[in-house]
Amino acid sequence: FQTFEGELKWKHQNITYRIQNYSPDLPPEVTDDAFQRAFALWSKVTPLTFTRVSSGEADILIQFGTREHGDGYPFDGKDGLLAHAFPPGPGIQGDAHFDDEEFWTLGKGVVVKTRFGNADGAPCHFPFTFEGSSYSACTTDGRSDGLHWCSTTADYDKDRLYGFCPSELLYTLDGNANGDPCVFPFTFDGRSYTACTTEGRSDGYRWCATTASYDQDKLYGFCPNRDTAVSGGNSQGEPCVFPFTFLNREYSACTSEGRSDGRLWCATTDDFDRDHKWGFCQDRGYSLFLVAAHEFGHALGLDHSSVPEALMFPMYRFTEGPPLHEDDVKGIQHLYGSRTEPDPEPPTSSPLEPDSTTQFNACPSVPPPARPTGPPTARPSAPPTAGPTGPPTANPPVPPTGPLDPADDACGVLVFDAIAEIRGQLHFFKDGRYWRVPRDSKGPTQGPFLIANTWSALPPKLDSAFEDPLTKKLFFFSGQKMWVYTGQSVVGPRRLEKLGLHSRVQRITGAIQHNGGKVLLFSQNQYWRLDVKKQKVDSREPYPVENMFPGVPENTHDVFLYKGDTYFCQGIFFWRVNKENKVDLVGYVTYDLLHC
Amino acid sequence: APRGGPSPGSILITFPEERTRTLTDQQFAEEYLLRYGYIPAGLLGQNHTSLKHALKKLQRQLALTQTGELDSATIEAMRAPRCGVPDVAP
Repeated sequence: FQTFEGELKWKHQNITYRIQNYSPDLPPEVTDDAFQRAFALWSKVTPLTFTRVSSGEADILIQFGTREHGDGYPFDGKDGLLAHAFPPGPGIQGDAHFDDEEFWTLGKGVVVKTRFGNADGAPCHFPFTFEGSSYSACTTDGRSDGLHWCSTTADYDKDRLYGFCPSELLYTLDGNANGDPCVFPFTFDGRSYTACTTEGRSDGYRWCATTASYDQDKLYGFCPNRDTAVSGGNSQGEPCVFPFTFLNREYSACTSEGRSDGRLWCATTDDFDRDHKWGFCQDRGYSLFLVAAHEFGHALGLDHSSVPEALMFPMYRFTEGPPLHEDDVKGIQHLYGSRTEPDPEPPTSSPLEPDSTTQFNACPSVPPPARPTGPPTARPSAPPTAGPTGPPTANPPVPPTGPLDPADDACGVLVFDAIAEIRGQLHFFKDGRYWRVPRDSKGPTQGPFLIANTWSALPPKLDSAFEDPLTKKLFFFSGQKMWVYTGQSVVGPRRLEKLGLHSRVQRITGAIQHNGGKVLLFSQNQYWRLDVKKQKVDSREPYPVENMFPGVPENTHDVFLYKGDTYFCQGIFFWRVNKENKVDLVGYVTYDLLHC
Repeated sequence: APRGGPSPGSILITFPEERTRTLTDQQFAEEYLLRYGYIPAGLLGQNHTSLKHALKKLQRQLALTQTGELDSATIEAMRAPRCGVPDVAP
């Protein structure tokens, strides 16, 4: 083994990492899991722990990029150079970068993990049989809404297990729209787009707006790659279009025709002869888990090994066996010593990679991996009421017979509009619906219920809510308006300014009951004290959240009180602040509060 | 790119892996040795001895037979997908 000159290493053992963006090749949860397992390889043989953070500084920043991506060490397109990482230290040191012109998989071909449907997020099974025909890719056959689906067993006709395939109609990655699906058509720079585009970007990433007008709303996300997305060529990330015409012949599958090297390609429009748009069909790809494990070795202080079987050997080699070689272990233990505490507990979720020999124990300090979750709105198709509700059916479609409508599944919600403890039960609000979790956390989540049926004056989208413990009045906030319910009677909507807040306050993102009839009202990084009886804040000027709640992230989108602790939500995570005002838990909303 | 389009020369496609494929083995090897630290930029293309020395170093690192020549095994190893961190620190 080799270490870097000067034997660079971390001076602390609790290493933090942050995933800055995601590759469109893999569902985010598969990427998260691959990185977590890669870190776990190293934590299993050293005293190091790895904790994921979702914002701010981290020792190891993980990023996907293409070509020149900001560090002066450009990537080189598909194949060749796969990734690089910097040795331990401040700033860019310790960071790991992955070339996003590679096809990232788990080493054995495309990973098509499903969402919704009735297969609990299981991966597609290719080929599968549907109505007597064999399918080797996701299909829209049997559906009238244009959504791609697949069977998660070999025979849909027999097992009837299915899910929906990655698509921009289901969700987007990164961006600023919380993963909302694309809205087509959308307007960008005065032009209308009916599909994901690379226009306006220099890095080749495909994006879309998540509202009808990017020009107006500036909301966008990156498009996940379809299972038939191509690599290279001149249409990176776009899906093959079947059938396509090449030299006046029609092709319904990838072909090596026209090439001397035997590589499979397809057109990304229906007529290659006319459009000349094409790319290579997917191969086995590179295992993100193995490449990440190697790069994290660099980020911890290991240089390249000259032992071909070692993980730290510079060349990529796919293995399904345990990746760490004795040489790797000796190297990392030379830097950090060996693990003296018991091994971390095994992961509680089912592994995402099929081969158990590559599974390693999860680091106890890392939150449990997220389960596959659905898009926030759960309305993948353009018409607002047409969700992917039914199983794929032969034409004509038959009515759905039982699979869960994604909009009904609280576990499929990525980010809730609001969460509040009401009548002793935690309430989760999203897009006009809500679910309840009993205070003792026993029994299943109840719902969804329609907000309009219970509190008819409220709009479908809430920002926050709280219950005054003395009067049992319920306060709801949405935009710059609020409503107060006493039993079935309601006062409102009233403007926030009536509470003494400045008109520039756009919304109340959280509320927690405090001492002496006071409620703290939050709006992102600031808060006010509200006298509930007077319904006035004690000062027009806000207080900074960080002064009272050190250790919680900035820009939380929901704050609520539950069992006396304060919860700050950001994305799919929460930070729990206990009665001693200390962050004592970082967890998953769906996993730890909804018990998904 | 698919060759033999509707009319010769009408398909104008450039694709990423083509650039390295069109380099000669010698050019490709020199670029590789430079990128991964086996040969300092100032010595590139100057004399045969430094190239031979760099190739031997590379062959030792990659557990290949140390011939100092640009043989097929060495070229094949250099074309394999790999990590971008230099093997030899500057």
